[in-house]
Amino acid sequence: SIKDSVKLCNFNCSQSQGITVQAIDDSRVLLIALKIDAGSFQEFRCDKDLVLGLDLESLSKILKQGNNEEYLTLMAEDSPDNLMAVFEDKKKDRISEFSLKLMDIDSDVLTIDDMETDCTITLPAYEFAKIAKDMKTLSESLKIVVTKDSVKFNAEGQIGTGSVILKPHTDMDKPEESVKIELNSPVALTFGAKYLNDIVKATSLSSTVTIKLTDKSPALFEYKLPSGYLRYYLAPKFDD
Amino acid sequence: KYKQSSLLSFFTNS
Repeated sequence: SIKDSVKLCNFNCSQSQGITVQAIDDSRVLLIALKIDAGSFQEFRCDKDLVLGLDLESLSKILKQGNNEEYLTLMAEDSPDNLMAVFEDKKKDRISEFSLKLMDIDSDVLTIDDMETDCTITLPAYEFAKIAKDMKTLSESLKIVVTKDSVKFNAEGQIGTGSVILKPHTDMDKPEESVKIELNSPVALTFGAKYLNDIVKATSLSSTVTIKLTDKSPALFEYKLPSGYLRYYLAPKFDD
Repeated sequence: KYKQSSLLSFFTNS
C-alpha cells in the first residue's frame, strides 16, 4: 500500500509494540505511520529491539514469490545484514526461502502531538477510494467541506467542476456501510488529489476509513487493521 | 491557485 509513496523505510521491531513504521514521502507532504501489533502474528518473537531498513520495492518482489495460502515467516538476527523470508505451504512439502539485503536508512522522524480534532468522518473505504480516483480526473486539488449534516468533496478543474455529497446514515445490517460524522466545528480543507490517491491504495486493508480534520492542520486518514493501524497524515493546501 | 504546505511546518523533527 505504501511503496508508491515511500521507497525506503525503517521497520522497528519490539516485543511490546510489534512492528512500527514511520515514513515521510520525499516532498514532506505525506507521513505514513504503520503499526502491526505482535498479536497480529501467529507467532512473534523479538528478543532485542531491532530496526530493519527495507527497500519496499525489493520487499515487494520477495513477498510476491509466495502464494497467498502459504505461511510466511520473517526472520532477522540480532545485528542483521539480511531479512530472511520463508514461505511454506500447509503440508510443508513446498518451502521457498529468500534473503533480502537490509539497508542503513537515515530518515526524518516527526513527533506528532495529540491533535484537537474539529471533525471525524467514518465512511466505507471503497467509497472514499472512488471519490478520490474520480475527482482526480477533474482537478489536482480536492476540497473537503464538513458540516454537521454532510461531508462534501469538491473538485474544480479546467474542464468543469464536480462534487460528491455524503450524508450521515447508519446501516444496521452492514455497519461498515455507514457514514458517520462527529463534529466539533465545521471544516473546509483542500488536499492534493495525487496524495489522496496514494492514500486510497490502502483500501483493501480495511472496510472503513476514518478521516480526522482540523482547520489549517494536516488531516489524518486511518485504516484500522485487525490488530494495529495504517495512518496517513496529509498536509493541506492553502489559497495562494 | 493553491499552495501545498509541508508537514514540517506542523510537526517537529525528533
